[in-house]
Amino acid sequence: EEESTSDLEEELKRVTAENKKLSEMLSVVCENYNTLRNHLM
Amino acid sequence: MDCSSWINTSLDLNINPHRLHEDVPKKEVENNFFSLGMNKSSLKEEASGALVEELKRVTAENKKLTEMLTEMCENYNALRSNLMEYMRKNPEKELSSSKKRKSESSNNNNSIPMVVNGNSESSSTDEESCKKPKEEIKTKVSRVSVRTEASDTSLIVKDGYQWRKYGQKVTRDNPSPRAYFKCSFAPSCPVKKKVQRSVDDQSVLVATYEGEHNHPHPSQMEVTTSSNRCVTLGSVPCSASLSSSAPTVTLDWTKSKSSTKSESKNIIPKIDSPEVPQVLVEQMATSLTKDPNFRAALVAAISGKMLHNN
Repeated sequence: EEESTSDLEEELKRVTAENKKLSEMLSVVCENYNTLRNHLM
Repeated sequence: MDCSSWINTSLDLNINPHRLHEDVPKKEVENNFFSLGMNKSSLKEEASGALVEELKRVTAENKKLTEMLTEMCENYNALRSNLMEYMRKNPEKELSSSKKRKSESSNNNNSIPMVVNGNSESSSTDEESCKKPKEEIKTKVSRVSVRTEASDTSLIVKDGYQWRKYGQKVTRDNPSPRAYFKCSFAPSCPVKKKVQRSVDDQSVLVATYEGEHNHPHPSQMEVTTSSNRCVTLGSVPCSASLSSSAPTVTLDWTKSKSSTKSESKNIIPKIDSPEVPQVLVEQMATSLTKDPNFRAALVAAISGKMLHNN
């Protein structure tokens, strides 16, 4: 049980980190998209 | 027996699993659980249950983010390919408009808000990310060589168009300076001209034209004078450009004197270049002689030369 809890915590940490990374990537893509759109307008 | 002695209702318990991640000391929680008659294993089950719930929530958010990112990337790529396509089709327009936009963006920092994950954010124009690759801008480049008299030191090539000189510089590879001209129709006309004396033969002026005129050839056209004769350089295509409607013709008047002699006998000079078949030359000559503009220009040139000699 101890192990499964720590595993869960590890998994949660990993997924949270991945989440953060995805959010950052999305921000960058959105910024690029907006830049491109500004360029066209 | 009083029931209140069995159940303690003054502990202010909160068994909300999210509180496990807050500042409540673990021991205190455990004590609370124990005071409710719960053992240690059930507490761990609760904690792991909370973790599982949290994990599920974060994973779902992760999935949603991935989907959004994929969609955003698709949109971005579609927009980018559209822009590239547009730029490929209208290179000149894009060049002039991008310059305008650059100056506008420096004055007015326009930003389009975009909602990401519930948070509103805005971005400023980043010119570098949208810089057009230089290799995609394909401007038409042609080169013309003109023989001048030895005494003539000017860097003027008469081609019928009006030019405005905007610069001159000395290059490393060539001791004679290079002059830069713009078509007088600029900025609407993008054509530029560079003129420099040939390294091999200082009596030959080499004019390099960049771009295409977006206006007709001036009707009061000046034909090359006796001091200037049009010549081509090897592989680069060259147009004599006597008239905008006239077909492109390549003339070689400097390679040998015999060709100049033949010109005096025959209006149509014989072209020695092996790349141009004789049939094509004849076709070009026929179409040229049919062109009234060309004939008028030729008459003007000959009469001008005669007057000059007199």
